Amino acid sequence: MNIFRLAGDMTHLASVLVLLLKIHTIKSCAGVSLKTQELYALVFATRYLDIVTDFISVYNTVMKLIFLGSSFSIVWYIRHHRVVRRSYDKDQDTFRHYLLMIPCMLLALFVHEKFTFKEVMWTFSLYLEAVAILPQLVLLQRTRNIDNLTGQYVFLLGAYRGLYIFNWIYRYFTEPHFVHWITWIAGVVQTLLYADFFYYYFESWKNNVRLQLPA
Amino acid sequence: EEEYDVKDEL
Repeated sequence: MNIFRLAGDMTHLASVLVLLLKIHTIKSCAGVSLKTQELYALVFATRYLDIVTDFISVYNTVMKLIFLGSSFSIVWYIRHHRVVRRSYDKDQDTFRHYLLMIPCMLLALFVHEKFTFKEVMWTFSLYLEAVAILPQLVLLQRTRNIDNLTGQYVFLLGAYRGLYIFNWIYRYFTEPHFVHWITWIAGVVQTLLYADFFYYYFESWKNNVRLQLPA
Repeated sequence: EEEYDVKDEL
């Protein structure tokens, strides 16, 4: 494992912890898109089907369990927790899941490396992860005041994706490899979706003002 | 079975 991959995984872990911290201690999910969280739960459920069939490493298995557990518990908190669910911006979080899920499933059925159930599900998870942040970005744009934790959550997620690109570049030059167009293109598209957010995030940080995305 | 390196990623 190289330093970019480890930093990427740790940033991903940090993003989940920031979100759980906000939900668990402040008991608020204001500004958090349930749609995005449900899509991530689906991403992990379809990608980690190999958790029961292939053993890669203890690290790999533990991280998979953390991402599965955290994504489903975040969804549970927002939907069912007595206090947390009241802070959910239901009227603002209107992005329709199926507009992302159906095209991703169709694309996975036609563009994949192997036509097996596990492989198509894995490819679907890559496509879906690439666009799963969209409901969250739309919600941020509609929210006039983005709180620090929500801003940091999205920033850490974007940083994780960017670090994975460096990891692929590093692996390309240092390891025997196959060409993984699907993984790479989906990863680059996903990172590009954060470009606009990053711009405003750094502007607000530089000028020391509250983060606000233009409508 | 071919080696499939990105599968060890998360």
